[in-house]
Amino acid sequence: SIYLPQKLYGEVTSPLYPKPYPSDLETTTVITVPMGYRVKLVFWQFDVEPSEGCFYDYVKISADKQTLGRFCGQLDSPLGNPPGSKEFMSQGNKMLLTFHTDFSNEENGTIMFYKGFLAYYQAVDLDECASQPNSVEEGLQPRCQHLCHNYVGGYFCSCHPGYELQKDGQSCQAECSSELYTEPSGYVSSLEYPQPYPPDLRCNYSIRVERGLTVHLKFLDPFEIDDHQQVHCPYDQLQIYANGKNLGEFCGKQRPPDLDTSSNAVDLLFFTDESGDSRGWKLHYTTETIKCPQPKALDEFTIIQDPQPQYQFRDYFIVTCKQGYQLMEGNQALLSFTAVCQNDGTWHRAMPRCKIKNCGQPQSLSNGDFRYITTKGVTTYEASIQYHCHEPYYKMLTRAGSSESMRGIYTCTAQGIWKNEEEGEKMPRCLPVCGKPVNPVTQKER
Amino acid sequence: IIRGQPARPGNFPWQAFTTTHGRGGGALLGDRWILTAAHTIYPKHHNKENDNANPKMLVFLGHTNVEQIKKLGHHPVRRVIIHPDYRQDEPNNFEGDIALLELENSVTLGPELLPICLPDNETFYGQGLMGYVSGFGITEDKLAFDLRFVRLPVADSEACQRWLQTKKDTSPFSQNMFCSGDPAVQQDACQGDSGGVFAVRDRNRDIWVATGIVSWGIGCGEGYGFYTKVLNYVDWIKKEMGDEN
Repeated sequence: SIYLPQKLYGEVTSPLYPKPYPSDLETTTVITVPMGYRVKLVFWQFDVEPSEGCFYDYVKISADKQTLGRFCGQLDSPLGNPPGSKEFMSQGNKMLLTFHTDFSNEENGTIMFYKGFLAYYQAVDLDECASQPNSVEEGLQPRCQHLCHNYVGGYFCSCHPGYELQKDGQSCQAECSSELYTEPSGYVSSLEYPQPYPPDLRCNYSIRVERGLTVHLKFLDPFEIDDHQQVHCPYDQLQIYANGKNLGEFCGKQRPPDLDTSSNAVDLLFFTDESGDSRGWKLHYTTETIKCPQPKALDEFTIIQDPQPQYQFRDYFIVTCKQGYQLMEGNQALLSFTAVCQNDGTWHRAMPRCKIKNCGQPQSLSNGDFRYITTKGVTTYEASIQYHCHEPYYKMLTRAGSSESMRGIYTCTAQGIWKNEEEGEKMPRCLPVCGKPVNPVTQKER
Repeated sequence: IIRGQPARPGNFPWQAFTTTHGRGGGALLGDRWILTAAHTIYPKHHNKENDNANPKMLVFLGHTNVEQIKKLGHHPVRRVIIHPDYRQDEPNNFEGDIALLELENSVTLGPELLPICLPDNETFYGQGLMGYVSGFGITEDKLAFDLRFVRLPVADSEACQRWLQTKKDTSPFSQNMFCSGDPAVQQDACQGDSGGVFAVRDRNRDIWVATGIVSWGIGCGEGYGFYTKVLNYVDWIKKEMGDEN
């Protein structure tokens, strides 16, 4: 036998090719390609003494302990059994090519010369995962217990959720202690559902979705967990936790109600004892963007800008006040207010109040005074005061066309500032009145 | 004040009483300024050897009695502004005899403390127009204890000039001065009244106006008195007082 070095492709020829092959020969060429590949062989040249049943000279191809054919003759001749353009494929990574010649090559007393053959082989990926019912070679058939995955030159096994691939790379064992679900919706079920679940399970199914989403659980039928009529879930039980709070422990045949967990993190713990043949459970979880309560004004002066029928995570609202009112957060005056809906369904800051603007005590007027036009002592928005000078000794400075009365009126504005219609914030001035003695000199004697 | 009469409280509420080198007068302008004669602050016959080099300038306001006005306390002076034309070293030249005293604090006006107005036209200087001169200065025979006043007419400038000549006085009587009085009645201002004002009533506006400042004279009650003509200094006064006029 001739063992060709293991390669991905190559040529195989008859001895002395392209010169005529010798007589009385029996050689077997062993073609081997790497594991995970099959051997594909095609004859490019074929010139072997033709005979009935290829009795004298022949080329025999075998693989996987089977003979794939016995060939002789010429490629384009009807005599013998030429292989033509047929492709030969092994199931395994090995193919045998046996070349047999007898003692002579004569035809009607004439010595004939035959060149032999030239064949080309190449390695072709073996899909180990494909069903091979007729395979006879041990070890070719994958033994993946659950799932098989082919790749060029090999394959690997994996297991269904809840099972773990064992060291042999093929078998699977129940392992559901840290199952994680991060998609916004999906299905979670006990192992083998709706077939009976395995014994001695300690399963933890964690649903972790994006913050700001809340998980809803809906159990499907059938729901069946080993139960006891007097004792609550003594054998097997399904516990549900959200935000660290236990939402319930379930067993029996009554499926739990639909659950709105108000959380983006839910854990399902499923414990089974060593026996039981209940069919288990399955749920469909969905998510919904978390909602915040509708903002509500605390007083009639608060304005919620562009109110929306519903507010959800990351939505925000802006609050302003009616003219003349000031946004207050506690005792702190605010220039503006925005609240954002948080991922726990609460607003990130409490609703402010609107307090009426207060202009404070009016500035005292040098050589003058003021009186309230509106309610005495009230210095809030729209309050009015009238400044006046101490007459007759002082007189208010006014612009042409204006009166002292007009100049002296100040109103508390929406900005919380006392303002005069003509002069704004500028205070009036009381100027001394000259040349007006209260008791001028007079003389009666004439 | 020669041959005058006592003033009642509130007759001349602008009247200031000053003591620098002696008694003097002044008039309140606005609520922070005193109009006076420059020579009350820088006297002509200043004896540097005998006089205090830095006399204390005291300004009193708000009363007609010397003792009482002193009891009210003096008003500190922040700034003294002498007219640039004033010449202390020319004994007979009273040109520019006008000064402003800026008080440290504004005063609160009331019935006995009110400012006088400034003139705005020449009609206040017509011959015969009666004015009032008040002061705490010398009376006929003694210093006044109370404010006194006298009613005097604006005199004819030429008559005053001739009178000066008869007195052989060389003091210049310029266009920035006017004179008042009547040699026949011997009424006049006198030493101690300097800086006080010649006040006339503007009947059109019903206000009292300071047309003159008691400046100088030859003797007292012997003829005419000479006054600084305020109208000619109104622009200067307003400039110095800034926007308070």
